[in-house]
Amino acid sequence: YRLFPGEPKWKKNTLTYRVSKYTSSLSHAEVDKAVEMGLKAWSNAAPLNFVRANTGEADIMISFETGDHGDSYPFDGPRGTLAHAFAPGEGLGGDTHFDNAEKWTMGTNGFNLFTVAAHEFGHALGLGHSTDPSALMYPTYKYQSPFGFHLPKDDIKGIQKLYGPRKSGAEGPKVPQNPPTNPSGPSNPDHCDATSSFDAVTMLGKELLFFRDRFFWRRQAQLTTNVWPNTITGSFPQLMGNVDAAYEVAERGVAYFFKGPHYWVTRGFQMQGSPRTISDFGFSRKVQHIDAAVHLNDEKKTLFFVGDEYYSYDEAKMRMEKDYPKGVDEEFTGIKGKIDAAVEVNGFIYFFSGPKAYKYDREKEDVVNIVKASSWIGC
Amino acid sequence: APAMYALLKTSNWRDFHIAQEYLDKYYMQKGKHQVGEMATGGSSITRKIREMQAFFGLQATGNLDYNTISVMKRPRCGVPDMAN
Repeated sequence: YRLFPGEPKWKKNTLTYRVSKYTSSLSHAEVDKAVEMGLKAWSNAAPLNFVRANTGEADIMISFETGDHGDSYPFDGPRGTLAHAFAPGEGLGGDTHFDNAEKWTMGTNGFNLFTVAAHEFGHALGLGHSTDPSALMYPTYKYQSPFGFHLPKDDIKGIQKLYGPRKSGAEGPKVPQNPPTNPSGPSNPDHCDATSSFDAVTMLGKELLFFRDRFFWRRQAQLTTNVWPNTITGSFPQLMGNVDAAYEVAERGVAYFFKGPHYWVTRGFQMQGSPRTISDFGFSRKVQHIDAAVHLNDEKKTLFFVGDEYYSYDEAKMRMEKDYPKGVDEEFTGIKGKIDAAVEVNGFIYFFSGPKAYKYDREKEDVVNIVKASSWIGC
Repeated sequence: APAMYALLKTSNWRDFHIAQEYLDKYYMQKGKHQVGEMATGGSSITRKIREMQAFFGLQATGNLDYNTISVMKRPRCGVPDMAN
């Protein structure tokens, strides 16, 4: 890593930031999310806090600019220079500019805004460019997925040279090297086994739960740190293990867990009564288990995936919709292989198939991003 | 001047201009008299190419070889590598 000459840094740990000018290639909400995650990449590693301002002057003013925009570092149109930021200091110090002529994206079809923003905020905090090709602060663009993003070691060393490590107690969440000893004895799953998928994934309140064999991982929806395996029997004794599918109807505060021809209803982690049969949903007798389920909050529908077909269940009318099952590939192009699990987050459907997770954009009717499934649990 | 012709042996004019612009942006101390730099263009640009090659872990030949020019064409951050 490298610091700027004179090693300028912020003399305070709480910094304000404000997006003063947006780009037309992403929604304001998407820009805000990418900026928030870009800043969090650094506050996870150093005792820094970022507070968003909506008006007036902030320490880190963020804007999308075109060509010559008055700071003697004009942008050059598509590609070439993507963005720049100024070292800590008054006025222009810390300010971060993105070239509005670029194709900004939240995925991989263009320049990923999270990737570039996280890099630029390294400058705004006092880091220069690193000569380590694996570092975030390396000068040339290399896509980083915000899900499961971990600051590379070189960058951690640089930012902690300036601001020290996070204080103990407010310890930035860490994934423990050895998951806690599992009371049921047998060895824990390989936390980061990049070859396997998940049996089921669901939101549960503000958390995301990932099930695999006899274990499950839980994490904050927006955070991938602080994630380690728990035994299913420890929290869902009746389920034992090998859950087939799960989904939550947040509106009603209930979640459904499926295993073979049975399902359980819970409120949070509390089981509501004994198991029932999936024929309650209107499945024919030939369906003896489901592979995946995902509840679509806006439509109030739940999609059930069985082999290469899928069903749509109307939660409001409490019955299966007509004209189903349909072929999965009729509707969801771009997903390779059987669907093992599915979950809706921020309006996107994430399909887990084998070791991959596919981000499906229903407006674009296309997959917009593919990552390792294990990256969702911080790997 | 000789260095410039040496450079051209390994590249075309377009690459030379890309390199010149790249080095101006990322390896030149802003505020220095560019004209001064230009007067000693050959040795200065060779030196800057070596600096850039060293930064990116390339063979520091001072020549505008294929690897060097392809790094220069990659999308990147606008902050200079030689921080100023």
